[in-house]
Amino acid sequence: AEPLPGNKTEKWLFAERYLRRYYGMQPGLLGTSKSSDVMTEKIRAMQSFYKLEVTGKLDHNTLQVMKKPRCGVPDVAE
Amino acid sequence: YNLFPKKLKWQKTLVTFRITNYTPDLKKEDVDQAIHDALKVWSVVTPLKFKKLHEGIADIMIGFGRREHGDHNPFDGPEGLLAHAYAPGEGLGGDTHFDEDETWTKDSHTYNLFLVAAHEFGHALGMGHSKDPGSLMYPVYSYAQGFPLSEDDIKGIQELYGPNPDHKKVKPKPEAPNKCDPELSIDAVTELRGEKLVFKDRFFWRLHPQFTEPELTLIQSTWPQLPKKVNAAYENLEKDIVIIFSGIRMWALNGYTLVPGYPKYIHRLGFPKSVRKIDAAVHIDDTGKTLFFTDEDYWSYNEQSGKMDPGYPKSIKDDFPGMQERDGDEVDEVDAASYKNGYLYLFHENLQYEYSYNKRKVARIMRTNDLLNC
Repeated sequence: AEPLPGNKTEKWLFAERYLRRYYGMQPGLLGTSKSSDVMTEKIRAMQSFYKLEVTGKLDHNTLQVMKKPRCGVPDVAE
Repeated sequence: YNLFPKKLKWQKTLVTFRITNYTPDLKKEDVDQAIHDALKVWSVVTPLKFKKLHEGIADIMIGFGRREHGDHNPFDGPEGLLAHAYAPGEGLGGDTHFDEDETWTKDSHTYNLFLVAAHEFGHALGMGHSKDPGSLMYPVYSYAQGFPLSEDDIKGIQELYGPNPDHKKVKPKPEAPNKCDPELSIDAVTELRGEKLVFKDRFFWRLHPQFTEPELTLIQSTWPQLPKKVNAAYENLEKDIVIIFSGIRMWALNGYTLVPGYPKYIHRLGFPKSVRKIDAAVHIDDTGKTLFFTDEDYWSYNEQSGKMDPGYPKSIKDDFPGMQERDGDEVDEVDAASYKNGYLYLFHENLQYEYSYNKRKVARIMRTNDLLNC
């Protein structure tokens, strides 16, 4: 498997791009407490879709699934 | 399965397509063939028919492009995004684009154009992404041979278009197993360098000590060279290999890598030709012996001498007494087996028997899926 993005910020930005693209997360909300709630909810939706443990956290399993080669159509329709 | 909101679909049964450009990775005729076959996957299970146009605007415009390629929905270079397609509709609707920065193949190497095209045409016909990892419409790429639609895909597309009136026969892939199904049985179980692998149909669950949840993966997406289904597996820690059995053949893994020189015939272990399949295998670290279960018998193999122990096969029922099914019948066949701390775990249908190897006595009976944290 490809190595996962290195530091915490990189992982966060990588996940944010992923969630924007496939889970309809609005851009530009990072950095506020409200935005992290939105991100947690989107991570939970993604974890539920992929039958991962639903924690809302960017754990190793979740990042690994995000790194897999995939189709560009969003998983959740707007 | 999932459909797009408002159940978008083509309001006609004859859908046109046009290939606007070709990838240099494959011969033109191979691309044509992959596209033809990928559309056929959907037409055999629906009343839909596809017609190829050589010029003008078709319903499904098919092309290869890299990065920004004209739809303000850019690709991302090699890996990552492979392709995308638009739901049925006017203009961009139905159009299907492949990332030219990927390497397109017609075999098991990444990425097989037929499989990706078949998935994308699912979108072009109105299918969203499925949560079923064994379905074609699952969003993550995995290689598999044979007819690519699962029962889940067929249910979805037939909700939109109905079945094929000609009732063409297809062999769909079964839905992915549910780990917490109380009736779950398994095909094989083995350790692999501290992880546990549990095989079921085309899939295996990977239980890693640091993962809280088992991870379900297609066997063929991890090891394309292995057969679709595994009958038995065991780890020999001393040799640091896992042996995988399917029918009369066996493969060896060192870590996740297949060992060259395999497959070999199981008869090289000393089985007579009448044995065509091993149901379960387990290595007993304490004795250096490996037990093989075939139908109602079991065998003991000496890993050091590379020979079967004399006096085998013996009867499972006679040597492992006390394993009773719910109807009171004695268990005389085993689906899978593992060993830990002096206990053998013998799996039969939806139950596992914790068997004290020394006392020759059943200590506990559990559900098979206890193994998967259910």
